[in-house]
Amino acid sequence: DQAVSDNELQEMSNQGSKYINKEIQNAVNGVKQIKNLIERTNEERKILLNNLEEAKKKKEDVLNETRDSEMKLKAFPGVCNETMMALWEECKPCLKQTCMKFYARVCRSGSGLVGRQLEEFLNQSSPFYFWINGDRIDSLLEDDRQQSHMLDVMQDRFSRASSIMDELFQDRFFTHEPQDSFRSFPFGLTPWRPHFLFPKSRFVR
Amino acid sequence: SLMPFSPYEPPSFQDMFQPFFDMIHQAQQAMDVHFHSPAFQHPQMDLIREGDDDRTVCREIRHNSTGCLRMKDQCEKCREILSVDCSASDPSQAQLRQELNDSLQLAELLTKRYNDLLHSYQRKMLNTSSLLEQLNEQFSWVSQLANLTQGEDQYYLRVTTVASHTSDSDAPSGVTEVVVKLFDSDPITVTVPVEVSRKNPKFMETVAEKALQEYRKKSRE
Repeated sequence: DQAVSDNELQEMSNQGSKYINKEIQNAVNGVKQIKNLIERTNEERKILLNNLEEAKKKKEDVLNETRDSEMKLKAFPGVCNETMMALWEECKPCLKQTCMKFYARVCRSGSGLVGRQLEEFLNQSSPFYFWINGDRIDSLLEDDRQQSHMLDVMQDRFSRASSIMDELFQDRFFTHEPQDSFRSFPFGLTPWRPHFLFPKSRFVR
Repeated sequence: SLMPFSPYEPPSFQDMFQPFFDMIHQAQQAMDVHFHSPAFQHPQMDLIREGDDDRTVCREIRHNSTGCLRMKDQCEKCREILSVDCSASDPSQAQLRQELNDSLQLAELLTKRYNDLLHSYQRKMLNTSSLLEQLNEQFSWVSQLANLTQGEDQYYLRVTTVASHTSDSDAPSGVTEVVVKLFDSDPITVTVPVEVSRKNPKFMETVAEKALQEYRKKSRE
């Protein structure tokens, strides 16, 4: 062991405290860096939102074209009714059997209720619905509804968080630059004292 | 507001920092509630994930039996319905059906792309949520440091003992053990390789860095 004098200990303490002071300022800067990251992420989100708006417009235009074609097709007189109905009567039992096998094997719960529901569904459906891919159209419309709802919910929540963050980041803490020297006491009472916080000072009086 | 309520009293630590914590927590809650909301937990959300996923099909079947229609390709007579040609009396019907199928295919593609964009958007929000958590933690550390530096002591770090242990030629390098007190802590012991001389600025830099890490780790615990 080598002896260390009190003077040396004091000098080491002085140096160590300078480093700690620097690290305190780094910690403050760390908060600001995270703030910058949040703001950058928010900018990226806004760009993504613009992309979503454009994509939504395109999707809805095509969906409208699809529905338009569907309506026009439905308006045609049913020239194939007999052929389709005959095929449908043969299609239904196969479809029911295939579906129930799948359900029992994969989905498992509540097969009895599903079977009755399926019977009713098939009896009420028409082959024309198949022929125009009505199930795919309905699936798309449902997806569209879900997607709109999802975006609305995300937008609503994020805008609330965003307004809170805007207010937070406008605070002086995030806009004020810390001093650079040792003994600047970024938060301490002396010697640097933010005057607006300490009205006892002569400056404020 | 961080202004003191009374103009004649200095602000307390709580007055200064609590509003920040409150706002960060409010922002986190606004985001977290969103991700736990029914909109994200609703089973039908899975409808907009990859098409013929078994779970999606099961859900569709339970909901209104439409999931069964996905299996129409497995039945010959059902397939034949799709190929029925009704354009004998009116050729424009065939063209219209083709237009329908083309736009349907395009709509499905665009829906999938939109879905991908939505998931990217959701990921951005998750990133923000995670950053808010980091902000909370970092700010918590800053406020702790602020509280610790309120005192009059000019030394944040005090070195109490230094002991160098040199090694034998056959043993690994020795270390210098330094015991410090950081702010209000109990004594913290850190080691520095003996190759780094006490006179080297790197020595105290290493001591301070390790002591601060140890202090922060203990604070978290």
